[in-house]
Amino acid sequence: YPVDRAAGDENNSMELIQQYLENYYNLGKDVKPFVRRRDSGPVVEKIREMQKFLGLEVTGKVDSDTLEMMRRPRCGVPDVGD
Amino acid sequence: FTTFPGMPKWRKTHLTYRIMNYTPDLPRDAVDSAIEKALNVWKEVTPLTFSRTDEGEADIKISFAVRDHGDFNPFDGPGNVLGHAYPPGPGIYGDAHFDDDEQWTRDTSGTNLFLVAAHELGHSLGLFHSADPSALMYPVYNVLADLARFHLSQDDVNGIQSLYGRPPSDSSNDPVVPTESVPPGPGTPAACDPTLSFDAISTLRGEILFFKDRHFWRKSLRTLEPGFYLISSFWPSLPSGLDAAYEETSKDIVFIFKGNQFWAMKGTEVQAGYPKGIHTLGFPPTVRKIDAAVFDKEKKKTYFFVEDKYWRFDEKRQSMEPGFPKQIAEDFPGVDSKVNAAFEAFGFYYFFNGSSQLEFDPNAKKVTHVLKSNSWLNC
Repeated sequence: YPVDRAAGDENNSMELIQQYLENYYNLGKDVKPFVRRRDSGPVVEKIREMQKFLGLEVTGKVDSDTLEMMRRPRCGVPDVGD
Repeated sequence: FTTFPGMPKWRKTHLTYRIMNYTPDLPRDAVDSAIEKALNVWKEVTPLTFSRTDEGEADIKISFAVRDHGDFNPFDGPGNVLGHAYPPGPGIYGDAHFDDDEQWTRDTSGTNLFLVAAHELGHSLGLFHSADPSALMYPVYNVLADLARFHLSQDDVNGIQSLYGRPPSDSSNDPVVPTESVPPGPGTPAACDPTLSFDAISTLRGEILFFKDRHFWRKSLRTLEPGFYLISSFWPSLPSGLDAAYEETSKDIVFIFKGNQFWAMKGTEVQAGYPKGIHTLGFPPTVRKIDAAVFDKEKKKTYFFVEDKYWRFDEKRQSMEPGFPKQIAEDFPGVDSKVNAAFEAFGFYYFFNGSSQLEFDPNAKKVTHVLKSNSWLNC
């Protein structure tokens, strides 16, 4: 089947989000892949934490502002944790 | 601001640094200069001092690398991660690594090395990230529209001083400047007068002094607002209405020119044997005064501007170079008018004529910005 572009983009974004939260917000690597429709859980909590730290609207959802921020060049040192 | 968990910090105030290798994107001396400036940003607001070593161990080792570079924190190619650094400590701790898959630049056309280095070296000194978007330690790279307006945010200053305290008040390192600024009023020049022009401008230990009549503004990287002082409250023996000034940074001396005389100042101290006649520098008797002067720290030469010509003085040989004077526009294309003040910052030259200023890139050999003369005074 032709690759469903939207699904492909969605997969990329989910991978980007998972990677970003693991790299900079101490999301455990064993946490289940990101489930978009849930309103709570570790990933949503980490999204909130990231949005708060970087001065974004804290929604717990991956809106375009949040995705855009994740794509901006940055320092490789984590934002929280040890 | 935040510090690393456990608040690691250096237990000494004098630190060594070593540049282990260089990026092919920039001339080596541009990298040297960017790193030195980045360290100066933190030196200005703490008791810390830094000295460079080119061999053996150093507290802060600076290197450029791509992808996997041996610290289990591989870089990721162009974009995204620009660099990282480790908190104070032995070995790899304190070190700063820069992703050489970025395009490192002196300006903001690519990734500005000075800005990223100042951030990463903040980590090397013990600062973690800040949630203040205006702070240098904010994790996301903010391209500054105007590098010349870079300064630490109060959050950055609070953070680093929570680790190391404030700079010592002794005058040996810092110019002793009277605490109270001169209030603006009748008879004093207005910083934001659009027609404002300057008599002379010089850097001084990482700050910039803008001279006008009997006063000068003092601009520091750490504050947005410049201070405003009487020249006489800082250097009682100097005349007012200066012609030119420049800082020979490798000697920590500011040379001040008026008429056919010049003075050498170290901090607030006039050096013995001054004032001297400008003709002792090698000017012909026809030159009665200097319009402007600026020191090229990479070449260790000083450019003196007189009317539409300029001379080049070799600071190492202490002599005027043969083949001068030359037309200013010949070697500084686009600088077609007389220069009445000049200084160097962030690798650019700033030439002032009346109320306008030209930013000149000596590598591209072209004028890169035309600004109002008082753009540095936060108008």
